[in-house]
Amino acid sequence: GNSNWGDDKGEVSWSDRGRVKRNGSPAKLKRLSRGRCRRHPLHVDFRDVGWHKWIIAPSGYDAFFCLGECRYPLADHMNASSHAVVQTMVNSVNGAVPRACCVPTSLSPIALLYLDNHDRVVLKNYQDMVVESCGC
Amino acid sequence: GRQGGESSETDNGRVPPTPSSPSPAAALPDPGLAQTIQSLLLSRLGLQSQPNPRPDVPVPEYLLDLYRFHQQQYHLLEDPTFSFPSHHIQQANTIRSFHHSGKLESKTTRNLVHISFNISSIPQDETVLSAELRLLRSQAASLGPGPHRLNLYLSKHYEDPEPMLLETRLLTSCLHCIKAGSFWEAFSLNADLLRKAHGGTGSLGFLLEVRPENSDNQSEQHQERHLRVSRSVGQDDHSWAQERPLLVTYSHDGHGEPLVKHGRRTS
Repeated sequence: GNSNWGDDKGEVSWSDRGRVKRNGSPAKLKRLSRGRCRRHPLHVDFRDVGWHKWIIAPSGYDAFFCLGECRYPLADHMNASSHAVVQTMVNSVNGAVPRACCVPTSLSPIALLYLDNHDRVVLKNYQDMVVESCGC
Repeated sequence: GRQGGESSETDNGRVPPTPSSPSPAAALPDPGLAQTIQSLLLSRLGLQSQPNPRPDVPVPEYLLDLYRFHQQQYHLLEDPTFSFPSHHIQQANTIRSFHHSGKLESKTTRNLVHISFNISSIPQDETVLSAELRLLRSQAASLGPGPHRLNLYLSKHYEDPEPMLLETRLLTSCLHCIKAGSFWEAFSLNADLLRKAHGGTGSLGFLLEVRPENSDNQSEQHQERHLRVSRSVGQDDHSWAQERPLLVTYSHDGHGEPLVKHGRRTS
């Protein structure tokens, strides 16, 4: 009921405020993609993909993902490659050249404890399963 | 065992399996494509197909403790005598566990027991670096009064005329057994021995010989020196799975970092 939130007619508009969009809805992802390139949370639950029957631990893990724009000028903290800097400069004067991509720049492994095809327990370190940092 | 990470402004970044509101942009991939992607990931994990284990497969506590220790969940360790095998793990990114085949050959008059393990499931492209044979000392079995010596041999079968002595160990008073109720004796095996032992057959056999060290010594209580190699009458599957001899192999599949490098990043 706060009139400061109302439109020109003095009525309250709830279109942007009232609806809470959660868990990576398309609208939220669209908003995130327009922001600067950065790491975003993504939790992978093995139950969701049906792997909980053979993976003993963990039940899931935080994988993260990279999303966002690589806009000119690239800030120092954007973890940009030299090529990405050049590409972004060219994009700023020639829109036909695409911007650099927001991708993982470092990844880390996770350890999985699971049952193999012979019902035997295995502990294995799997590389490149977690995004540690993103960059252009 | 959940790994830590940032929490989002909403719900820790959990992505539901189906979108909350139908949208062409959020359409699920067709089942064939999903199957292909899953197969690709499974192959990268070294699996030919998705495992389909039988229900209630017992998990050796040692493997669970190894995982917990690796994840720095020290408060969850079950075995109070657990010791992280750094020397085995430093080059390995894969740890496999094997229970003995179940057929036990023994002659009580000679205090000899033969146990074997089927390790043929280790992939050909995986390099076994070392292994451990783990035998439980508990209060439930008895070796007799006085200190005993355990001789461990590599032996293809019970009647092997030339078993190869691997290690001899004196089993003295076990303070851990008294305090914790049980203690694991671990015997290390190097890669050369393993290759020689199974000789491509995929089967690894050991001969255990227990001899009294000093038959005149009657001063110590026999209940402190026990070795668990056979199942007690009426013992349930779960508890036997936690007590039976365990062979643990440490290997590397050629992909990724060793387990000892917890949280190491690659660029």
